Amino acid sequence: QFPNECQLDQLNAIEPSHVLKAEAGRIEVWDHHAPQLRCSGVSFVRYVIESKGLYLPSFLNTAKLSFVAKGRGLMGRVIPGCAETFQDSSVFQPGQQGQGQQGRGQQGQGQEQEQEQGQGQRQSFRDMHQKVEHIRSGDTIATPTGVAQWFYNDGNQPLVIVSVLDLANHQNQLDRNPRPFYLAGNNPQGQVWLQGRQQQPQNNIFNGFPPEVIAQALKINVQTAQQLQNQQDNRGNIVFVKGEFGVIRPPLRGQRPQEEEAVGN
Amino acid sequence: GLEETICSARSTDNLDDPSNADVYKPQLGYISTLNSYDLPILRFLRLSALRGSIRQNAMVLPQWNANANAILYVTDGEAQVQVVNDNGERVFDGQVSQGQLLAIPQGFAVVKRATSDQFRWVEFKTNANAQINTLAGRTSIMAGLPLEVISNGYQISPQEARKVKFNTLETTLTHASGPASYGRPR
Repeated sequence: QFPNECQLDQLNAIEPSHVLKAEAGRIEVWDHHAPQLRCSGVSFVRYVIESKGLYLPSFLNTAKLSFVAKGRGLMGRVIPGCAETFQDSSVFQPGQQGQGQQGRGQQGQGQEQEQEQGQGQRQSFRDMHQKVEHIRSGDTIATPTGVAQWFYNDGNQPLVIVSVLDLANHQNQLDRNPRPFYLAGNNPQGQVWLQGRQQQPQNNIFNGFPPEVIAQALKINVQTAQQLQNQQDNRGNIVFVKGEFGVIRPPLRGQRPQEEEAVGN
Repeated sequence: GLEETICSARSTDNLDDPSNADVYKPQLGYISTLNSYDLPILRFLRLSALRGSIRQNAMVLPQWNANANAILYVTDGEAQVQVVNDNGERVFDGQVSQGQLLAIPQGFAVVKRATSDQFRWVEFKTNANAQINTLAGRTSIMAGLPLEVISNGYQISPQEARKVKFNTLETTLTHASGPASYGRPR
C-alpha cells in the first residue's frame, strides 16, 4: 500500500468502470484504483452469463470469494493434484455414442480409437474430470489462488456471480492488480483495468508458446495445438455451448438418483 | 522451552541426493522438492526450494506456480526456456546457462528443455508449500477439465479434445524431439 491510501474524507457508491463483452455474457470490473477499493486492497467483479453460456477456465493471482446473486448453473474447478473423481462412461445418449461407432466405421479413425483404448483401461471411460457442483442463488464460493475455475449456466435466466478479489491477501505474490490468466478464449479488449500498460488484446496462456512446443507437450498435432491458442476466435471468455453440455454432474439436491427410484418400483 | 523447539530444530537438508527424488524418470532425470513438510522451519520463512537435474532433450512440461514466485538459478549446463505472462505474451524465450538467474512470477507459465548433456538448476519459491499446476500431462489442468469444456473452449472436435486430454501420460517430465527454439511469437 502507498502511504495515506486510507485517508478517505468521503465515500460514494460506485458502479463498474469496465465492461468486457463476450459472446454469451459480460464481465463487469470495478476500478480497483478507486480510493475506497485501493484502501481495502480488493478488486470487485461481476460475471453475467447468459443461458447456455460457458465462462471458460481461468485462474487468478489471488484468493477470490464469490456469491451467486441470481440464477443457477454448474461450477468446475481444477485443483492441482486432485484426482478426476467424476467418471462415467454413459454420459451421452445412445445416439451420440452411435456417432463414435460411425467413427469406427472410418477405418483409420476406428483404428486410432482402438489404439487409444489400448492405452490402458483408463481410457475406456467416456470422460472423467475433477468435481463439478451445482450452484444456485445464495451459494458462496471460495477459490484459492492459482486454481482454475469455470462456470456454465444451465438455467433459463442469466447467471450473475459477484466476486471480491483480495489483492492484499498473502496468496497474491504479484502486485496489487487483479491478473486473470486465461486457459482458453481471449479478451479482445485487453486488461483495461491495468494502468500504464499499452492496451493489447489479452490472449490465453497457450498463445504465448510456440505451437510446436504445445504439440510436443500434449502429444498432439501442430494444427490442434494452434487451435488451442484461440487466435482466430473473437467470442471472448464467455461462449455459447451448442447442443447438450454433457458434463458429469451429481443429482440436484432433493433429486433422488435414478437407481434408487428403480429399486422403489 | 527454546532448547527443545527452536534451538534443536533441523535447519539443513540435502537436495543433491537423487534417492530422495520426488519425480524420477531413469532416461530423463529427477526433481526433488523441499517444503515445510520436509523441513518444518521453512514454515516460518514461508519459503521452499526445488532441485532439478535432467538430461538432454528432457522437457519439464509447461506449468505455472499457483501460489509462489520462483527464482531459478542454473548450476550446470543449459536449457531452452519459454515464459508466458498473464496477457498471453511470451516474455522470455531463450537459453539459460550456468550461473544465470531467472525470476518467474506467480501464474506465469514456463516450459524448460535441456539442451546440454545435463541441465541442473535450483528454484527458490516464495511459499512454504509451493504448488504448481501443469498445462499437459496426467495430472494437468487438461486432465481435470471435462471434455465438453475443452471442445467448446477451443472449438475442436470431441475426438481432438480426447487427444488433448489423454495423450500425454507423464506428469512432469517428458522427452522432446526436434528443434529446441522456434523463433519469436507471431
